[in-house]
Amino acid sequence: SHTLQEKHKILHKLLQNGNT
Amino acid sequence: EQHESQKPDTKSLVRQMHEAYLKHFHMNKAKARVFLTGKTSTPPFVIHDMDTLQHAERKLHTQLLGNVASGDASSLQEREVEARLFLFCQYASVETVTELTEFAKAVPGFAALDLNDQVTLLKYGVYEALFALLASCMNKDGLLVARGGGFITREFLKSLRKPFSDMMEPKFQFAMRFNALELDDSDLALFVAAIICCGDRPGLSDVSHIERIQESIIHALRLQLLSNHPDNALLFPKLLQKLADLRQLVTEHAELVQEINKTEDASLHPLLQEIYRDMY
Repeated sequence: SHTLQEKHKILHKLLQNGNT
Repeated sequence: EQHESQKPDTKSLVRQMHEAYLKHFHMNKAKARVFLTGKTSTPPFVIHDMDTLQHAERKLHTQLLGNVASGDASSLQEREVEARLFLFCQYASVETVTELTEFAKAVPGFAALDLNDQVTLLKYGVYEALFALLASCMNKDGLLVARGGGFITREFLKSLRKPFSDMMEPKFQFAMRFNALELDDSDLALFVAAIICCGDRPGLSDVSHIERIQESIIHALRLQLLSNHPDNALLFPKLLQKLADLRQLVTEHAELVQEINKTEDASLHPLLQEIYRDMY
């Protein structure tokens, strides 16, 4: 659900980042 | 099985995972063994008591703490040794979680999953994967840290006050049994992928999609072990048992961290907080 992403903002951000 | 192993998709999955593993993890078993067996011109600095720890903190500051804000760093020396070591562990964990996330994205099919399912797989998989990888940096006497710059002895970690003294010993015990299986980095790459792509994590929405990914990885792992360890026919079932052992290890670790978080003045990194919250 939406709240799962909200509760895991940093993980979510890491997943959406391209390769650094 | 001989015939199966020739299938190009399985072979290419084995190769792809090995390449992604070498690309995304700054430390691997082959590198760690060079340090641990003393086959390097710059042997790790041995941390075995308070004095050597303080010396290592000055010498290896960046490797131990990454880019921690300088304000945090200057107040760090005033904190007790257990709290400082706990902080180093956290920074190492955050770094490995970041690497694991990039590795996960390289698993064929993972990036196409629903984003919530990707989050769930990482939330439940990263610590199991982390402890499997940590074994590569351990021998019976201690643990390689700071990118090979330091080596903390098992006895020193055991000598800390409770509850911190209970933190690493179960990981050493697991590592000794796990390392006895003598996996190499190409095996570990598939094992870590299998940990992450696990269809029975709580709250997954597209279980069948994840199980298809999991099946192809497990299939590749079985064939990889048969070809890489032809004399050890029981290696595959033994390794599947390790998946259960890792789950237990993480459950106990999460309980210990919750206890430390409640009773000690040790703040938890926000990324690790996210992972532990509502975990088990």
